Amino acid sequence: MARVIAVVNQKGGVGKSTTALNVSAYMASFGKRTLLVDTDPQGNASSGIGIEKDALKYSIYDSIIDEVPLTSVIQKTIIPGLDIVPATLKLAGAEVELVSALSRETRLAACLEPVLGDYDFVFIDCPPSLGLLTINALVAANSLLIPVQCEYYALEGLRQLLDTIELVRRHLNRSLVIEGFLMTMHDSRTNLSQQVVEDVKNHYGSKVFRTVIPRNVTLSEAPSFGLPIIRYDPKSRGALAYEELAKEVLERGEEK
Amino acid sequence: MARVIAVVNQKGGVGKSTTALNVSAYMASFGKRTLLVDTDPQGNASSGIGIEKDALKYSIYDSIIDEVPLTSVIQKTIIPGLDIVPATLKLAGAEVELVSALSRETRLAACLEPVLGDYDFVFIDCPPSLGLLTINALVAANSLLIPVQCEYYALEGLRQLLDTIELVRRHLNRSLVIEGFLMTMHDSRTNLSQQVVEDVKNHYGSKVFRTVIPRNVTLSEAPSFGLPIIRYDPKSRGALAYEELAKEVLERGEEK
Ligand SMILES: Nc1ncnc2c1ncn2[C@@H]1O[C@H](COP(=O)(O)OP(=O)(O)OP(=O)(O)O)[C@@H](O)[C@H]1O
Ligand SMILES: Nc1ncnc2c1ncn2[C@@H]1O[C@H](COP(=O)(O)OP(=O)(O)OP(=O)(O)O)[C@@H](O)[C@H]1O
Ligand SMILES: [Mg+2]
Ligand SMILES: [Mg+2]
Repeated sequence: MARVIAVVNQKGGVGKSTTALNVSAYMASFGKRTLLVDTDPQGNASSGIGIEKDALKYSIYDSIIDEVPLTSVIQKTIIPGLDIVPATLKLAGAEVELVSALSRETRLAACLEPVLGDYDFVFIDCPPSLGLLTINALVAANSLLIPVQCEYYALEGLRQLLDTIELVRRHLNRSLVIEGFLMTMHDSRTNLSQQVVEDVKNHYGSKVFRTVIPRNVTLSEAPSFGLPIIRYDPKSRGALAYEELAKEVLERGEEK
Repeated sequence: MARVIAVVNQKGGVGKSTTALNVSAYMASFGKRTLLVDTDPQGNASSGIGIEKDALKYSIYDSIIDEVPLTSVIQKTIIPGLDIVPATLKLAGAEVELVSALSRETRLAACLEPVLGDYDFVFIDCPPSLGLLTINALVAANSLLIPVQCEYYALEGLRQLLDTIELVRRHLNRSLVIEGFLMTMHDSRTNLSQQVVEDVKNHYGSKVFRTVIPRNVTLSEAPSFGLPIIRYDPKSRGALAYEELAKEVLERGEEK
């Protein structure tokens, strides 16, 4: 059965899409059958892997709202072993549509259920909010990968995120755990980055991944070519860090 | 009557809070009576100006949902001439609560109406989404300041934002205009930054502010001290850029 990991943080621009996309690509390169689920109406994970969103017949919206089977929505990507459930702008309407819908928090979990046997890993990219799309991801996930940008504002938001996770665990998904906190966009030239890393390590100890993702321009260039970093520049510091991270996620799984 | 400017972009982490906070502080330093309205449940603009959120009796939530007069919510800040309407985590519930509320899109406009005569400028910081809190800001605003991070993903989101603005203009706020597109976190060492600036200028011409905000670590350090950049490091490149921007916003107003 697939391990379902949601990449979540309501703080904007902390590296959720970059992480979900690149960890997925490395997992697939290790021979693990991997599914990337994009639940952000911006669809950055989808375009980052080269999906032509205007040409799609179906996207995640059709599964969550109209119960189109996920097998009809799943697309192959340029990376062998990595499939994607793409998102388009249509998803922007789902937050409001879900508010008064039946089983509004468990729609994504229900969509994923029939395909879990086909994959080893499922990574879910979340939008920058704690609305119903993110709640759906928290309910569908076994564990959470929380990117934390090495900036002050990123620290502030963790309290709210952890409170929400606790609520979901108590009322909707008892087995939900934190896979780990991932430090992102670390700039070794600034004290701020170092202070934030130390602060998070002091608070969350071994829950913080050993791997730290450096700020590296190749990671922000790659999406404009629709390529994950493993294809765009596999020897870059950004690529090597995500490769390390994927190995660490694998290791943590074996420990359990 | 105050000019009401909403700082908006659903893409996360593009510099909305940093812009709203620092432009407001410089406006106040030019002798303009300025109000900063925080409509993001993360409350980054509020903590960035040193507000102790746990000690607040009222916040924007109380006005939007329970119609507490804004005059009871407004706080003075450390900057003479700059007041703030703070946001706290309580606001996170408002998105869902507003969905079925009466006049759900015009609540913020109604709250602001009685105090517009007390200010020359009102800047509204928005959350990274196009939900009801952002819609409320679009309805309350006269014009929009759109921060665009010098990154590929930031370009992708502009189409969706402009479509939403057009919808609001047609159905809720006929006089809404774009004040300008502000290029943020520009890194002169990378080609990517330059390409994105040229791309935005090609598309939006004179609507792009002359001022470009450089990536500058002092801007990300200042919030940890609860200080706007004018107090933290007024001679830094980040500070000088926001001073220029505030002058440009003033100039644009006089041209009309
Ligand atoms: N380690 C890194 N080094 C340099 N740039 C990065 C890095 N990680 C991400 N980026 C860039 O920073 C920006 C923000 O990253 P990304 O879009 O992945 O964050 P996000 O959390 O998914 O944002 P949102 O909250 O809008 O969904 C993007 O332009 C991305 O290309
Ligand atoms: N010009 C800049 N140079 C360096 N760092 C910056 C700059 N502008 C903003 N930052 C930092 O980048 C991060 C994102 O900025 P900010 O929080 O203002 O964006 P935002 O659009 O308000 O994010 P959100 O979408 O979460 O509301 C913050 O940690 C901020 O301190
Ligand atoms: Mg994203
Ligand atoms: Mg913000």
